[in-house]
Amino acid sequence: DQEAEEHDEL
Amino acid sequence: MNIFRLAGDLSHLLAIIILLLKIWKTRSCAGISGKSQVLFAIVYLTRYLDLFTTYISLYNSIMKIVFIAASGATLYLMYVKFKATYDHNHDSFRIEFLLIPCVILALIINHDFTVMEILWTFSIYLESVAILPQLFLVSKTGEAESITSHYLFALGSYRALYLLNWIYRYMAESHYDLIAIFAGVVQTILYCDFFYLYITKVLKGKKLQLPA
Repeated sequence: DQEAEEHDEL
Repeated sequence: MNIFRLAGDLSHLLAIIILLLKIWKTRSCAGISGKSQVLFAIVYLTRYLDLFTTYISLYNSIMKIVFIAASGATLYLMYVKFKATYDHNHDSFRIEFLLIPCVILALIINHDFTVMEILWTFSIYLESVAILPQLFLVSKTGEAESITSHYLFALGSYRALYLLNWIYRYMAESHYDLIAIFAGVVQTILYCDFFYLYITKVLKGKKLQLPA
């Protein structure tokens, strides 16, 4: 699902 | 971490190194858009604020610091050290036409209405179009040095490889991020015309020259 989470990509 | 993501990050890193080396070795930033470099600096600064709030991995933190530092070094070389070689007259793209829509879009379409998340979203939108002043500069002068073409190819490849990474992650982990994917597609499309010229001309040893 689309919720704010940690962005682990650069 | 999968192979596409790693290849994308390395391609991104390579692009930044090529640019710095080009400016340093030739003692000149001719043909490089300072405006695109300013936009990339804004992208890194607004996206990597999470260095202070979230730890993901050593790799992640180091890459973020390297990108911010390299971006700062590029701006220093362009606007201070080799300022005299900066191509002011051709670098005339109006960046407010990119900045303002990206701010508005980030405020409207985001995952979460928090400062950090809006800044992240803004940086994703801005990155997708940050190369436009550079492409505009190339189109105005009608040509690009080979080294500048290599830089652009590595920089464009990075987001194209990220598209493969996102497809892989969707299939392997059911993970997806529509904002990043949408912006990544836009970003990659903007490079397509350049990719075509790069493959048909630069790789055959010719200079990248646009038809008159």
